[in-house]
Amino acid sequence: FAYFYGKPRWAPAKSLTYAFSPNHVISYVSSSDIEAIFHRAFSRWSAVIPVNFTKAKDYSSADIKIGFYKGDHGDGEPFDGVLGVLAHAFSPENGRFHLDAAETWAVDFESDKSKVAVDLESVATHEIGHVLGLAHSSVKEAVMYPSLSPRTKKVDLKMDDVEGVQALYGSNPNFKYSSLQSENSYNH
Amino acid sequence: RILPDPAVTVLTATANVSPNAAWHDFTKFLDAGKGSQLVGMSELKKYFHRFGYLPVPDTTNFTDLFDKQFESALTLYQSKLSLPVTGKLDSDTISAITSPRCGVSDAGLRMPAAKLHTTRR
Repeated sequence: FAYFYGKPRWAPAKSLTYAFSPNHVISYVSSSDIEAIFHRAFSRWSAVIPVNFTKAKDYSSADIKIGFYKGDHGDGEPFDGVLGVLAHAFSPENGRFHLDAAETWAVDFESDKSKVAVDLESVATHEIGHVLGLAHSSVKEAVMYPSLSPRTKKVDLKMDDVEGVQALYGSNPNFKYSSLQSENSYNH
Repeated sequence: RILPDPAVTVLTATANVSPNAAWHDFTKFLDAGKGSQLVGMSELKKYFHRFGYLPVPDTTNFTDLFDKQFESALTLYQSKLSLPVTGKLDSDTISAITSPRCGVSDAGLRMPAAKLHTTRR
């Protein structure tokens, strides 16, 4: 695992709010599906650190602001269309979380047959890692590895992800290493 | 002036929506090594610069030469992404470069945009 320069973190980080931009959305995935996906993605991180994530009613005051943007969207890092760069997020305590609206975001590969479909939950889980202060990992299996192939799902935090984020925020008292998948236990 | 064939126009439009066209073009550098001078290598250098492996060049633009500095950047990239460290644009490396990825730099640093565009009055 790795951190951003200066090892920034949210402080205090006990409870963070998130919200979806009302203006920067995609129409082909229902808002309920998107909310469920992000709820699961945030839950994975909150299971390992003592931080709660709750959906805010007011977008402008949320700690973490999520939106789907196309091309040049004003932050100096324009998106590049289908595939290439999928998303980016800012280090603590900025909270901006941007997804490339040009991607074919998939909720379920069974129903989405596109060759360029990208798993929204995998990318959401990765970008939340950045929002929390993790940079890219060299561990290929880790969620924080920088690349993700189309039609690939990688949502389970690996030991590398867990150790990195717990060094920033401490451990959730209810977290047990045995709760990670057997593959992770083997690696550990 | 010869007007473009309408059929060609349609094909061009199709090409514009093909995935990851700019990065896919990097496959032409397969097996290139130090000393190679290849048209478009500067674009690959921009990719490495964007993701934190190459500093801004001393001259105005990146060149198309596979030079020592690029080799160092490539080695660093291979090491960072847990690829075989060969210093060459082998198939594993080209495959990694052309894979879809997160836009955050691998160097870790990402400053809030507002701070990058501060104007002094």
